[in-house]
Amino acid sequence: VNGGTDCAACTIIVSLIDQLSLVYSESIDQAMQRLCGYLPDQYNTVCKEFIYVAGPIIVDLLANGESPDAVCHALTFCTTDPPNPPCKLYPQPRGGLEAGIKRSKLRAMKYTSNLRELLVN
Amino acid sequence: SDICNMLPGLKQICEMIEGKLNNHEPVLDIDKDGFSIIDSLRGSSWRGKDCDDSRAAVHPGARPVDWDRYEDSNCNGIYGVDPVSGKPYEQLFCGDSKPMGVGLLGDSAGAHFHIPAEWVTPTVMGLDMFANITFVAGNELDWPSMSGTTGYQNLTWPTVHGWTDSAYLRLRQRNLCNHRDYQNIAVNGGDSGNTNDNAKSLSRNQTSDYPMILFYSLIGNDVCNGHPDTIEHMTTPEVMKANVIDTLAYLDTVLPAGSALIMTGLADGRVLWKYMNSRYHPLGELRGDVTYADLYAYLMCLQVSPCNGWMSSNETLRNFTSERAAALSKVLQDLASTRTYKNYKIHYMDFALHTVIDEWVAQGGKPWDLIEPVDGFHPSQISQALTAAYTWTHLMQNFPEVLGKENPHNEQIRQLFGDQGGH
Repeated sequence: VNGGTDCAACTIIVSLIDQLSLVYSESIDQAMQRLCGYLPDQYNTVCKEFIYVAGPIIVDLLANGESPDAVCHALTFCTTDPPNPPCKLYPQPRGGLEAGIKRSKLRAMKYTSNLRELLVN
Repeated sequence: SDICNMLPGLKQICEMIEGKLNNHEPVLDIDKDGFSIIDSLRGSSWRGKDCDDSRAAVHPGARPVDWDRYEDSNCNGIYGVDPVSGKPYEQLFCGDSKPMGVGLLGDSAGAHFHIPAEWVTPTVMGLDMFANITFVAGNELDWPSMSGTTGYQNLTWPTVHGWTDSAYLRLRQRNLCNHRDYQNIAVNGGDSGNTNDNAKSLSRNQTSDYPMILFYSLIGNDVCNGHPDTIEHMTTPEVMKANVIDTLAYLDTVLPAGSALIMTGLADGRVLWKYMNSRYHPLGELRGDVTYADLYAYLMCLQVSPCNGWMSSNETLRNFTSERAAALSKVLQDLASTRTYKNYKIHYMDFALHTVIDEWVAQGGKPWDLIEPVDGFHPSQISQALTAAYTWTHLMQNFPEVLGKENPHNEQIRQLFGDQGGH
């Protein structure tokens, strides 16, 4: 429901990227590279492929203050399956979770080809 | 799965691997005796390491062939002939010692499910923390080699905190002839229903293997699930009774005569909410924005919570879950006192989580040290070790006959055979 474990995994990864950039005072892009760099080689490649596709969206949304929950809705890993309410791990973004999700999805529309590639892969 | 479908030969290999993993059997086991020479993929992390993977008769727990005069047929590292007496060492040192194996039919707690906190804590993350991720994934995120029942190694990885103590280690220390004779048949999600299938992967031959002490320890999944109507999906006492009777009947067909079955009751998981709810989760430590209460609600919302009943802000639901768990424990206790089987005796003991917590706190520890920080649900490494010590003490006090006598030849075995080939 609502993306289940895929949603949870996405939220954790985006949250780690967000926090790494804070801990090391670096850009979101650098934090993503750092996270992939921590992984052994066989995972590093997959990780880099993921950030190649999802990275621009994550950078854009986190830089605009959206929460990891909203980002993962925009990336389509998290969904809102009626009649269930949307799920959130982090505090409500400004204007509430649903507004944050709507805002993030609108913003992510700029990256249609990236989203399509995410869905395919 | 795409790779598997590319070539006809690969497809069969993939299906074989998938079948073995689904049955919780070692993926690499050439002689099909249930024991492996590699550690992960249900290998020696879970069951004693095979010392000859080309002959099924040679495996941990086997009754020795010709007292292992010429070779080590039970992988305990003891073989050869004493030049003074002319008798085989296995006969001299182990003959009267009543060797016993240790086994476990269990769940993720018994398999020791553990996701290192370092993997989700940005302030301490680093290259070293993920070095063993393939091994950990190959063991289903379980760490049976450090578990309280079959653990045998102290790892010095940066993601490991605490020490290893286990029933196997203590039984081995009591009688070194028991070296490598352990089997962890615990499965993530194990409950009284699916344990009937999981038990089929226990490798024990009634005539050619030694007896074993088998723990039946399912501490939560009969009351834990992630369904919104969680109560409807809890096992009822009637179903529990039927499930367990099936398992007990099956075990009488595989356990060698003289074995013992130690049944433990279910945990009282109210400690989870009590000690964790207001604490920060590793993902929320940096900004102070995610507590375990938030995590529990999130997992419940996604319907992926391992236990809606106890990982809930609803006190009535938490109490109900504990009441049902106690009712199911009572079923186990009644069965232990009323059922008799040809090849083994049953003993029951409570899963005394509160006692273990109290003892730890009395030593200056904190209750949350005993709960896995990432999932906020499973027993931690420290908890595994403390529970092992508690269980051993309980068995020594109440059923000492199960554990057998200390082997007076242990020191001689140590001097002659060193670490007995290790694990």
